[in-house]
Amino acid sequence: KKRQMGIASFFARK
Amino acid sequence: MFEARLLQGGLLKKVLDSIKDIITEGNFDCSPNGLSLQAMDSSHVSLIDILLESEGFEHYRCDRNIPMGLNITNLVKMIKCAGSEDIVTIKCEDKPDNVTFLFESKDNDKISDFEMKTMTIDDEHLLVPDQTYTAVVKMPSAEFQRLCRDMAAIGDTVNISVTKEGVRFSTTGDMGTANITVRPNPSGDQKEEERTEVQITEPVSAGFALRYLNSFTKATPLSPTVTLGMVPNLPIVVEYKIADMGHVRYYLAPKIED
Repeated sequence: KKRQMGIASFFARK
Repeated sequence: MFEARLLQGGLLKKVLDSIKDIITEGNFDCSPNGLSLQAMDSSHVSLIDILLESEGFEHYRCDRNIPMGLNITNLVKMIKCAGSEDIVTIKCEDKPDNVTFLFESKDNDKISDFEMKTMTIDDEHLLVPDQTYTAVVKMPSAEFQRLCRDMAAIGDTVNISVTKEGVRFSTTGDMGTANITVRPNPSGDQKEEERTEVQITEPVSAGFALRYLNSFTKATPLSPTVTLGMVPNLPIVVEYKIADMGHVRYYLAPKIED
């Protein structure tokens, strides 16, 4: 089963 | 103050069509460099990044950075009132309560102005690093649109594998499976925008939700080609270049094996 990752976990916050 | 005059008003409609199914509100950031927007979808799975460079406008004036928070649904309604050949001017003050849209018909026989209320949007901006992609695929945007639509008829998730032989799109659903391989075609008689090109440093493979990829293809009218950029275990970028103006990019987080 594949889990959908959130986009914010890949990029730093500005 | 901010004032920008765009000769091809129809371009604004196309840009809005490319985001209206994904976000309902967003901050358009007006800066001396241009008009930009960064926004996540409501599930925070994908990120939209738009840039309309100041040089692409016939007239552009921006004295300081101004965040222009707008409801996208309302903005679409307003911009729909412009003719597709109209010249559109966007105007606002430094701390705007309202934004004015001025539509001039091509023959200059009709002038309309619409004023829209702004809203305060607290959104977090993400820092997208300048990335060297392990695999870059450039293909006709209409072909990518067709492919995403076909894949979505079969399954929910598409696995995209890029090797130097080509790009393989695979999906599985209740009714069965589907695989489509797109091969780089030799640069023969084809026009540049009809070619598929693959550049890789190593093979990459990852799974992505088709629902989002399908939404991204609403940007197809903006460009004859689309570029996919992949790095292992990082979001895919789907880029539509807007000629002489900038881009609409979408970043989509991968699905990871649990």
